[in-house]
Amino acid sequence: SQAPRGEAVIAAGAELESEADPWSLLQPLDGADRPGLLPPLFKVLSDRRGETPRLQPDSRALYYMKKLYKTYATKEGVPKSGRSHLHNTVRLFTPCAQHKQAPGDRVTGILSSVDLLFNLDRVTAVEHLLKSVLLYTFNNSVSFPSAVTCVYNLVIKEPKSSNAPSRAPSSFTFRNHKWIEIDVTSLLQPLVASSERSIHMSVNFTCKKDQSKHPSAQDGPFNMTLLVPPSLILYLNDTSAQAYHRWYSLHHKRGSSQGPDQERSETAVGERSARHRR
Amino acid sequence: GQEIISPEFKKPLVPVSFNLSEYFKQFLFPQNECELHDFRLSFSQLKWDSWIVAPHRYNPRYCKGDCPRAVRHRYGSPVHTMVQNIIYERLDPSVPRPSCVPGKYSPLSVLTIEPDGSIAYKEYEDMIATKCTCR
Repeated sequence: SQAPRGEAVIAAGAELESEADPWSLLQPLDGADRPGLLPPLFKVLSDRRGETPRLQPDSRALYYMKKLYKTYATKEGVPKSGRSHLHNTVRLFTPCAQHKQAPGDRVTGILSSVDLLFNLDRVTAVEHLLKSVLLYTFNNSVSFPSAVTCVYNLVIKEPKSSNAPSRAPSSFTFRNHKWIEIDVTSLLQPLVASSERSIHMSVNFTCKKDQSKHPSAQDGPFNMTLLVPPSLILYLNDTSAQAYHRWYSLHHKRGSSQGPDQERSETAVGERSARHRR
Repeated sequence: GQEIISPEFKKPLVPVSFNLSEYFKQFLFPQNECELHDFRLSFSQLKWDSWIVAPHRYNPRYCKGDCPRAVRHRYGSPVHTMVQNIIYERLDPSVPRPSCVPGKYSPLSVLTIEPDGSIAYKEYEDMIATKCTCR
């Protein structure tokens, strides 16, 4: 129902009493499912009729993505212009299976290495990978008496891809962080590009306290098993026409910021000087 | 200070039947001129909030109103709009007058829960009308 002039607002809490169920507004008239007809958002909406997500997302993952959303967009959902990132899509996957191997050793801090299986079916062919990280968080907010340096070894077990590096040893130091990001772009780029949608990897950590920086820190073992199995985050550039291309619209604005008349006068001047030269 | 006003000055300058308010009406902005209107909907009212996590409210806005004859600069309309108006007025009234439609849009960021339980942040082009034009 429309309020008089100005803001037409649906009365709060009132059901949308339209004869046609909103879903039918999204269905093509002849019922044929022409992929190009509906932009992805409405395709998602029309596919969702009555379907509830099979799996509910992990609450920590949802919390992280809500914070990311607040960083990237206003309350009304408009992307913030100050952002310079090129990705217009961010996907977070929680492992659909994980297997713990050798239990961790509390004294030396060697963590149990863990096998992770990610199903990337939702990544479409038009989404190109720009960056990918494994996101670790803790079961509950732990505080480390001192900095901890970890060396991790990440191996891609499946698919066995000839041209992709299958292992990425590296290290990082973390303090009282809630989140730890491990960049795995070099490992995943070739796999996502070759439309591999099921990634099986194993990760193991070896963590030591930085005694050099904090000799006074008591040498008690730290329970690294507080680490929750990681989520996989993909930063993608959706190249479809319906996606928002930040760099394009910035360039386009700059190009068309001159009014059509101004552009025309500049070309006229250009032509005149070219004629003189001729 | 009593000036003698000669009788010929008492004659009304304009014919008595002339109605000034009618005359000035043509210079006023038309009341329901083509402009942008808000329409705030929330995904919970469309029952889409089970998987559209953000934004909670979406205001796609829309354009509504009459297109005045001289539209060019005020609406950024092409000269073609004037031509279409003239065709409608003088040549063929079956040709529709220019319509009030969105001329510019801004994108929308959406946070959704996918069927497999993964979470997606996506930015979609042309989801919020920001300017109207007559075409």
